Amino acid sequence: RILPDPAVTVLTATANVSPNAAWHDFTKFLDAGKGSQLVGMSELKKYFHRFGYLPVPDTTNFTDLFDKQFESALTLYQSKLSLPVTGKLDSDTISAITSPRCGVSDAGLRMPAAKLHTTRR
Amino acid sequence: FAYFYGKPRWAPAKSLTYAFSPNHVISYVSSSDIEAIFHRAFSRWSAVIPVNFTKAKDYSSADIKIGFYKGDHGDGEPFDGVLGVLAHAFSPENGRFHLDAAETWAVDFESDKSKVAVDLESVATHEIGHVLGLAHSSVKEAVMYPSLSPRTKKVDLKMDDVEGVQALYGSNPNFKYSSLQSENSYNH
Repeated sequence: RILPDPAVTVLTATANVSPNAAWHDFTKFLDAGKGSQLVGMSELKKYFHRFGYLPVPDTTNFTDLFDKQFESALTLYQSKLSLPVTGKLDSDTISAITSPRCGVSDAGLRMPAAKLHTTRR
Repeated sequence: FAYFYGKPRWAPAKSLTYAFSPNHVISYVSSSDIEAIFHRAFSRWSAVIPVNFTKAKDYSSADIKIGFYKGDHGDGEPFDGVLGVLAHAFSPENGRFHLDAAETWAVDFESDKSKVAVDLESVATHEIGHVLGLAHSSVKEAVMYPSLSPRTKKVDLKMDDVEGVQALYGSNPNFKYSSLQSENSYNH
């Protein structure tokens, strides 16, 4: 087994503290449109789900396919954030997605955590 | 402007108290600076609605509980480190107000040169809007717009914010639309 170069370890540590690394990675989807199959698109779908634009998938996980449902979610996002409604991951949209933001869902609903974790005995 | 489902609000809302968690703090901003920032942020909202905000002596009994938290802090919405999600707050009448301790919270951009510095007063003003019952706005200039770039200050309530919160609580009798900045008057 080849041990990692100490220099590489240092770089990795630096990368870990770089800002907004997960969302910054979404820049690779620039100009993607319906029908695209891109590795990591499921993470972007999770982002849209988190902020109230995509429902939980029928299957177990989000796929990497830019499908019709994702296009609808994207259009809704663009409309909600007063962006040009293109249905594509254009530069304005990618810039908005990667911007720091409030963690409250854009759908408005935020239930107190205690109610979400009620256990029936 | 928008509301949470069911349009929840504080009732009665004449006087609400707030307090800072004694355990979940940041050390590089003085408590006096933080208190002054939150006093100004609460004052902006109380200037437009008939609600007073006072700092409580006892954290546990305060209506609004403010704290700086890191990562998974037990409410099902873990923070994600530098930038990304900056803060979150709960709808009425929950009162929880959480800021991501991993951010570089700035009081003054003149003295804080960090590229990832986030204006604490802007985020405080936004989250108080959630505590009062406002959801995210589509108006880019509004305080209740969901995103905020680093090294950006957005603390003045816009017409959209004012109309939204006044529909929940009514207007402060001393409030005049002309008191909003000229930019807002123009938009109106």
